[in-house]
Amino acid sequence: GSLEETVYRDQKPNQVADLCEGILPVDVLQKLKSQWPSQEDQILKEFFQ
Amino acid sequence: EEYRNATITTTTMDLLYRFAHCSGLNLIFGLNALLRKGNHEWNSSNAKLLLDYCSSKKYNVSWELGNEPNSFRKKSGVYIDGSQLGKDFVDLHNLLLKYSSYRNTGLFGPDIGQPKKQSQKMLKRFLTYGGKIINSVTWHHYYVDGRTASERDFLSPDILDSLISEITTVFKIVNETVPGKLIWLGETSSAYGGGARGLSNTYIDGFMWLDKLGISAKLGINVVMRQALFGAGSYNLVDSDFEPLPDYWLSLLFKKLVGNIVLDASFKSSENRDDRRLRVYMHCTNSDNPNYALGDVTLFAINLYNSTQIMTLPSILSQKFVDEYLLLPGDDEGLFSASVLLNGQVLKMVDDKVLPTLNGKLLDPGSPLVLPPLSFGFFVVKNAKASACL
Repeated sequence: GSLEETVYRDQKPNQVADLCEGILPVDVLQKLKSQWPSQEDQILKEFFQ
Repeated sequence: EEYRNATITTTTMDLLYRFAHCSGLNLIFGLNALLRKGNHEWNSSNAKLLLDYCSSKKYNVSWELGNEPNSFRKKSGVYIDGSQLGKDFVDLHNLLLKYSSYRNTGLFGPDIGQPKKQSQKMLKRFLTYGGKIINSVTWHHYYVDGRTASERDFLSPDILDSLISEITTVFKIVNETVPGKLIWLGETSSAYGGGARGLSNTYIDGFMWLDKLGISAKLGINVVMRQALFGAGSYNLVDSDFEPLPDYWLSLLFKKLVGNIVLDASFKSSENRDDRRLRVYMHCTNSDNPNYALGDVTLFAINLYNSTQIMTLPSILSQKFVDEYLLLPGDDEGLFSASVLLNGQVLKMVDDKVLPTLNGKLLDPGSPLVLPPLSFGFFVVKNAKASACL
């Protein structure tokens, strides 16, 4: 799994009621944000194809 | 082989559902319609895996199948006829019936692109075979190509009016095949191809967005789904740092002030001129807004003139107090500003989680409604006692 998936799995929210408890750790958020520019380039490339 | 692989695991689905559920959104999952058997029928085995998992988790999800199937041949080299897609939707519908969680869930489609000739033909054939089992007919709309769009396009009454004929076309097809079926804009924004840089993500996009919300409601579209909240390109409601852009604030204000009962409002000029540059719409005020009462009405107006326009309410409303919510560019960039002023105050988040209070400016009875050059705003007529809204 990806980084965010691993973090999510570790939180183990089993019930729908528990889903909204817990937040994405700041380091994961920063990592995702740092990955975003290259992902955006890829998506835009596909748009223009 | 020109496309990336995107692997969706159960954990991806958990994350997606969590995001939607915890944000107070409804999740509609678009299944892959390009997975085909040798006889060209849709192969539902992969969808079944996902349904098994979502059902086991009791996830409340609605479903679509395929995205812009009219372009499948161009984009993927796979041609699927409208009638085949209709049959595929019936297969999906029958599959959903097998899950107690999804027996009464939403199924929407076919998410066709602009209703040009081939798409119209596809929509007709799709609805003939699958129209009865879907809950809403979905189609997509963009005014212009993001790579070539200009400032002028965003302010053109002709381009704004082009939506009317497209909606009319879709309604005609739907009413001829499945009369009365609900119609949604299942994906829409100002410009396709990721939006127009510097236009779709600034104040100027609000002219197209607000006019689209007004026209769509007036002509009977039930739901308008905005492309996009977050993502690649320029048409997103929040930027890459999750900061709200002008269309986010416009959407928020719209949701707080505008209810879903539509009134038949129009503007009559005192001069004999082209009124298409001053566009007005009126709804009952959102009954969930604690600041307003049943019977109140919300007028929203767009001034495409390069000069201030002054409107007067009809005599039946002229002795009422009005709350004004005027939106203007937030900085010196003018129409290309990435921020917006509400009644003179820049709108911004209080902190990462808290939205600001959106305050109206009280106008005395009889006050004219003033729209500065190239601007838009909302006017809530208090104590209007409109019979349609009581």
